[in-house]
Amino acid sequence: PRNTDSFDYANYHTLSEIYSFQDMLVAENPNLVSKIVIGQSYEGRPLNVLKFSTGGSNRPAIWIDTGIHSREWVTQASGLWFAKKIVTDYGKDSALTAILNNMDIFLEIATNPDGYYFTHTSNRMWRKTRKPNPGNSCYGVDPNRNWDAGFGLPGASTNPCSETYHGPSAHSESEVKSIVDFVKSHGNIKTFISIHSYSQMLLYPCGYTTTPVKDQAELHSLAEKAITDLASLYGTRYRYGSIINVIYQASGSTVDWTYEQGIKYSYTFELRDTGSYGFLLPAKQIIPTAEETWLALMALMDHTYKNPY
Amino acid sequence: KETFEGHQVLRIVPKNELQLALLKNLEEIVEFELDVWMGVTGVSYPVDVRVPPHTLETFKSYLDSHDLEYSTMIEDVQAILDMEREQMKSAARLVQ
Repeated sequence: PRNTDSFDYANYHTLSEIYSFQDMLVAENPNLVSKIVIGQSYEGRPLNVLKFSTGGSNRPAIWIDTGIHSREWVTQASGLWFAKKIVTDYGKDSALTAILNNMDIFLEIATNPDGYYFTHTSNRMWRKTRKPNPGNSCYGVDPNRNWDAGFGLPGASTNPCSETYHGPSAHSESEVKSIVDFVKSHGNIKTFISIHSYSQMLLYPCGYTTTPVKDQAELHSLAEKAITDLASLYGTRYRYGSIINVIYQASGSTVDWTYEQGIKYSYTFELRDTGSYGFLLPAKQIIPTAEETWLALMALMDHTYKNPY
Repeated sequence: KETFEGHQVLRIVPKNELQLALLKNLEEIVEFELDVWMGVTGVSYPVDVRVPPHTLETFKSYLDSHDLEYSTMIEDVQAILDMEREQMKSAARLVQ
């Protein structure tokens, strides 16, 4: 495609196509979108983040990432759709326009690029990073068990061959450490949303302990609003609640760390499931998934904008 | 390139706490070579696992012996992967 209007959002794309898309979007919208490289993956690929900003300096911000588990292709595909949606709706949709006139949005579409590349070239089922584990033939770390929040507690594996291996130490993965450094240096991120698939859930901290977080009541009612908005489009039903209550104990997960950094609105999504394909969701499901998820994202972003802290 | 001919994805639904506990340990039973797509969350909530063809019969026997109900969510993973790749290729051709 020559531009982001002719980009095929209804299909899955390779990593190089995602990188090209990001560059095209920046070139087409120089006053709204810029690209920040927050680090490099283990195999040396850039960790690109799109910044949507109408100006100002270190404005309060919203972070969204997709694809930290590389095989969950509908998340990267939805990320592409969200990026285009933001530039299309800015100036037309009053709620999004108000948000962007006061806040910045950061969007990392290919959060685990080595893994994503590997799913296209070698193993469609790959979920982890691609760093070798010294003394073991199994590669990679689960980047959603590698954060310094209950790191190494039950709910992650010590076995490098497991899909939930937590890694040798917290933030050992450059894909994780780069986000950690960015969040800390920015210092003004108010909402952090990490997007996975495929079991239709919207979750908030914590994953490693049953002790409710301080803001549980607000996070719970906001999650309810978000999934109600999501369901209004196609009737897709979500479960919601804290990670440990709704799924299972999971230690070292992304949004537990972000919440403990003071980012109150920390959420993680599990996008839709057709019940037949799991994370091998057919491409025709991409746009409906992105559309309905967008409604929930707007609910979370709008609440953040209207409830500064 | 790793391929997945004959791999199936089974959807297992635990009926009680005992079955839930059995499923929680599935990934640790290395001889089945399972890939847990969707893990255990609670009674009546499905668990999806990819099973390679050479352990399929043994694994199904294990499920039967513990009265664990399952259905085949994906008959042949590679068939879906081939379809996915073909869709991407044809979409790329259309764009060109």
